[in-house]
Amino acid sequence: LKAQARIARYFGSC
Amino acid sequence: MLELRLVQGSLLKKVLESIKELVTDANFDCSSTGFSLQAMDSSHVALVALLLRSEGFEHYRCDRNMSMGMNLNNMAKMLKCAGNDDIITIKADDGGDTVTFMFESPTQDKISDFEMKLMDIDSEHLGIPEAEYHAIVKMPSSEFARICRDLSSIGDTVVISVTKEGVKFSTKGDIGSANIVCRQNTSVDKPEEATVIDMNEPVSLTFALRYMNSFTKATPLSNTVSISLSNELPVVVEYKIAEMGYVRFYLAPKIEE
Repeated sequence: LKAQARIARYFGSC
Repeated sequence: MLELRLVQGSLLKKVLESIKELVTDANFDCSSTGFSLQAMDSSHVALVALLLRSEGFEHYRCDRNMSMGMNLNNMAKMLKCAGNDDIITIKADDGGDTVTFMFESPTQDKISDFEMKLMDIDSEHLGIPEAEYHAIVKMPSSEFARICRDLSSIGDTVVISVTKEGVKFSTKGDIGSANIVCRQNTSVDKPEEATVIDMNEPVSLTFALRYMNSFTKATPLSNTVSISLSNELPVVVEYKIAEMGYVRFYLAPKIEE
């Protein structure tokens, strides 16, 4: 089963 | 003081229609580079990045960098009042709490101004790293919209796989499954009808169709769409805005838990 990843997993705050 | 005059006002109308479903409130940033926006959807699964470069405006005055918080639904309501051929001017004073949209008919016989209240939006700005994508697919935007719409009647997710054979869009649902393969096709009459696949490595990723369908609201902005994929990275679905910039949608993939 696959879970939905969030954008924060890839892009950090700047 | 900010004053941006856009002769092809319909572009701004189309931009709003393309992002208002995904994002409710957003800060529009204005600098010497252009008029831009970066915002995530409420679930923090998708991100939209818009750029309208200053050179694309007939008149562009932005005395100092400004960030204007707007409710996109309200902005879209106001822009809907502009005619498709109208010239749109965006005006705001430094430190003010309103923005004015001025619409001029092409023959200058009707001039309207709509003033909208700005809002304070506390949003984080994300750094989007430069990435080399494993595969970039360029195809007609209407074809991509059709595929997303068709597949969403069968399933909730789409697997996008790029191999040297082409790009495959697959879904599965309670009633069955579907696969749509598009092969590279550069021998068409018009370049905007071509499907071009630039692949360094095969890639296969799963995405929620609901978001993909939302991105396709940008179809009226461009005849073509480019889909950039890397394993374990958000997909980038980009609609170029002629002479001006782009709307890019980033969507995090579904991953093994």
